[in-house]
Amino acid sequence: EVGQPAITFLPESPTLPPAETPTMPFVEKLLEEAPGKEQRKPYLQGLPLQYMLELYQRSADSDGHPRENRTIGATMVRLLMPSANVARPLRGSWHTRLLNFLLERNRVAYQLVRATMVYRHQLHLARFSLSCHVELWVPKSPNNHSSGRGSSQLSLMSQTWTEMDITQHIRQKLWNHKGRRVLRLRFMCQQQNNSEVLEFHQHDTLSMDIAFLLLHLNDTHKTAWKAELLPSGLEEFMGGESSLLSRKAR
Amino acid sequence: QVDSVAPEVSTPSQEQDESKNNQCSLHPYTVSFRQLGWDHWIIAPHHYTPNYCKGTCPRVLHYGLNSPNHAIIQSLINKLVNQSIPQPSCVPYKYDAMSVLLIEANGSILYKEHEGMVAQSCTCR
Repeated sequence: EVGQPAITFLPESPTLPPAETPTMPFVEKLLEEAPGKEQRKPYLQGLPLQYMLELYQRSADSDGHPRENRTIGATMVRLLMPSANVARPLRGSWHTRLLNFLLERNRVAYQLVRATMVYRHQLHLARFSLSCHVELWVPKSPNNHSSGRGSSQLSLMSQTWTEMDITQHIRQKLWNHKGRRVLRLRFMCQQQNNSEVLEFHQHDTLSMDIAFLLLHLNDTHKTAWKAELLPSGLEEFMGGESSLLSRKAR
Repeated sequence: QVDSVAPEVSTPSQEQDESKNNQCSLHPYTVSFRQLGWDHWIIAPHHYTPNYCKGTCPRVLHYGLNSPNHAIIQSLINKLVNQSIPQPSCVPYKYDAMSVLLIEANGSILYKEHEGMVAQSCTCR
């Protein structure tokens, strides 16, 4: 199925079995990152999942042991899909979409090693082909006229995907930002060699996985235990025995 | 009174051989994330080999058990002074990391290297 961009919902995931031992950081972190029982989440398939599976296979063996020669340069890589993907009015042969990426607040301060936008620079729909690029959406202000391309370096990753480094932009504008951290981008496609203008509809391919954000991060906390609140999911599935769990039995 | 411990060191009897067989050592063990009920959001790997340490800690803790002095003293105390003080326990000594690919609650996909996931050797302490 991989390669067919689609969003499906998982059936209700079963509750976790009570862990016999006090939580380990891994379980705590896993449950912090994993869905709670009541939460239904979109289950990603298609190209983003394929991209991450390939990254995983390059970085770890089939038992999960990190490879000595891995090149990710960080202990975590998070792939985020756009939280909003809005079509803009057609302008001549240009199709534009606004993409919003929500950077969740990390309870643990992760160090940002690298941030890249990965997007499809070539789209082929029926008898049309489009050449696409991404621009950082910078709110208009009288003094700055720069386009959103800024100093981001582009690197062709494959026939289909291009990687744009936006580490500087995120570090300067968003990473230590206190409020809601939303990265806004414009995904712009120009129709090639065809006089007839292609009409896109809301549900069309452009609203599927055309671009995603990759954050390469490092854990900054050295100690295995973090003095942070137990994630709600953990407390709930341990039947509220938080005294057992919160005891720092080390 | 070290000589009261010495006989165990000098003449390995048949009993000694038996106890040697179940001495503290690393045992391989593999589990699937499905068995742990986590296969809904862990994409890779499919199985996990945490291994475990099991076995008795001998009176004389040989070098390969990486035991600290404290364990040697505790072993002597259990033998010579107060048997309610337990023998040292057989626990993991060194660990390996493990990389996991999982889907987060908000739908993003996370590759993460977790320290301390696979027991690599054991110790008595």
